[in-house]
Amino acid sequence: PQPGYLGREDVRNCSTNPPHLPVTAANTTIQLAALRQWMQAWNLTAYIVPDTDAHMSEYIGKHDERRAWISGFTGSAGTAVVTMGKAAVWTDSRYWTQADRQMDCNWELKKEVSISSIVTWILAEVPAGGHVGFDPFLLSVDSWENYNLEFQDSNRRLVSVPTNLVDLAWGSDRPPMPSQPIYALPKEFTGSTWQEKVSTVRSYMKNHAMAPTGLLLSALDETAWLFNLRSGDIPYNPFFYSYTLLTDSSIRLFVNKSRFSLETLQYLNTSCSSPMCVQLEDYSQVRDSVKAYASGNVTILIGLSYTTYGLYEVIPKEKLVTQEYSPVMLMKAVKNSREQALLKASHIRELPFFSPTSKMEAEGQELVTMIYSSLYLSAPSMVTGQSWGRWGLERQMENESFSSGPSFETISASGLNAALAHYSPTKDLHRKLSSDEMYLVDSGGQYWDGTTDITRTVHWGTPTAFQKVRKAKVDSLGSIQWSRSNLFSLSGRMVEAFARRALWEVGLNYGHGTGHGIGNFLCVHEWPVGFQSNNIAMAKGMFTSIEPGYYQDGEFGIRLEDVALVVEAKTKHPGAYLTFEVVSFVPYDRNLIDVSLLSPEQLQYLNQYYQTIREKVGPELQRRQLLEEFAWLEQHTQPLSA
Amino acid sequence: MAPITTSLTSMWVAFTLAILSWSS
Repeated sequence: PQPGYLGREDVRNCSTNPPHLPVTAANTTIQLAALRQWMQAWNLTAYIVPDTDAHMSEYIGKHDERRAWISGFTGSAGTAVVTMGKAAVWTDSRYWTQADRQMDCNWELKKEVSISSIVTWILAEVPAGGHVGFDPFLLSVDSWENYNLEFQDSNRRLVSVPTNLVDLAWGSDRPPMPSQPIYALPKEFTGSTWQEKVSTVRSYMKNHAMAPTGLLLSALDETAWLFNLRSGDIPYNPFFYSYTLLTDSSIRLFVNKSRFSLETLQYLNTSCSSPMCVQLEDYSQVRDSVKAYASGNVTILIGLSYTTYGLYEVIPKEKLVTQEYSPVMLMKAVKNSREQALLKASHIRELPFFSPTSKMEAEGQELVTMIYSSLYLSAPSMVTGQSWGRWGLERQMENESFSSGPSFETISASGLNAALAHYSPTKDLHRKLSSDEMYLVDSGGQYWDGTTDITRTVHWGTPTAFQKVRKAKVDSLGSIQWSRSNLFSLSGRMVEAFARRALWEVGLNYGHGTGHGIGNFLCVHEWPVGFQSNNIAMAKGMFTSIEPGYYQDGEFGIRLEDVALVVEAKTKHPGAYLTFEVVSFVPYDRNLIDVSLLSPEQLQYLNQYYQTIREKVGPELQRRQLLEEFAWLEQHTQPLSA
Repeated sequence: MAPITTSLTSMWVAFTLAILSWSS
């Protein structure tokens, strides 16, 4: 079916006179004028505004939302470029409609994400001899190298401007840096002590072919993981702004010291200077301190993907040891048995958040209103999702002491809104639930033992045959085993085709990745585990989400997401193959399963999964006296028959 | 939560590396 765009009022239309702007669009004229003044002062003809912070975070704090402030577009991914006469945002298909709802006609929307497409546009807009500015603390070394390569021989100069021009334009309206306490995780929620982790990293450095004397950690989850420390600097992410410089004889932690309690300072051994003592230095001193360390007889290991050009440029090239990801990033990706147990335990608690949606399915539309009103407190009427933070509220109210709120803004969408992979309702833009439509909810929690992320799609009426996608999901999980032989070192990229196969067979696809790693009370998207070309090979002990979907523009959206652990497969000849063990325990909507599409093996897999859900989650629901949820579980995990 | 797909540039790099490692 063709998307029904004609006459839509929820998105901008810049080709009419006057242009049509929805109420959700931001007026960015003043912001752009302010930025252009600063560009003029710095003699720049174009300025690049990336979507990240100085740690290459995927999700960022309020004071780092520069791209959102200048353009109005709030999606998590997308680069803006401003010239003296034009402005454009590049983003991927998850956010195209959102960008058309949020941006005014000052902005062009570019439906691509590669650096080469950005540079092609800049070269067309910036005359020869022009200067293109960027903040060196907002580009990774990798990204800078790509931009630099693209600009070579172009007669335009890429200029590193250490003062951020958007910050200057933003002025006093820019939110301040967070300052809440940084705390140590209790022992029972960690895989090993920080001292054990530091020793392991030092052994890695010692045995490295280049034997670096120092390791610089820039990603926020690297430092949080290494020291078993957490805070809440970024919404939904328990991190704190920091860097670590770990050497063979010292540990330097760059952070705002006033955020530690006396107890945490003792935990870190900050009152000594031996190799197992943590020396605290101010967060803002990192560049100078790395520069000073690099002046000695040293070599420094950095991960190119998460270190900014701003730090890279102060280390002499002959003293650099580089690899794509730091050893901490690689160690964190493989969970030890204790971390595996913790992450699994966190997923067992998820079912109650998903069962109400299925109550609606069973009990009809009128009751939906009632259930929503009673369950989600502030629900004024029958609208989709968590507008005003209802799902989030529910998670915050969890009385388990180790619950720490949601792990991302809940995606809750019905009908055509669900065709936007990352739609979240707002006061201005929401939709009444209907039994004739599909409803998608993607929600996750931050618990002290693990981060969760599950998506389910339901239909409360009669879905069409076109809307049933069960087969693709089963294929991506149950039937797949892959060689773990070093000869092939099979990456997720090669396994991913199985997840898309059922869609590809009929000429369909989905425009986002198939999965991502997930942390122990860390990132909900914990890279570099996943199914993409820049992800590392899957290995035993890694966790990944598996989330195929399908999005029919202007009509509906489907996504089914589970988290799975990579384990050894039980094959006739054991030891050489890996497979997935699903650790998300929420049944799928039976309404969306066409049993006739499933092979006997797929059916057997699904019924085995349902049996596991009963065994794992049933006792937990009974322990917590969640009897309604328990009855729902029993009903929705009845074995399916061919 | 759905992840972004990587850009073509990095895919080329990965494929080139894969081919190099297979042929070495």
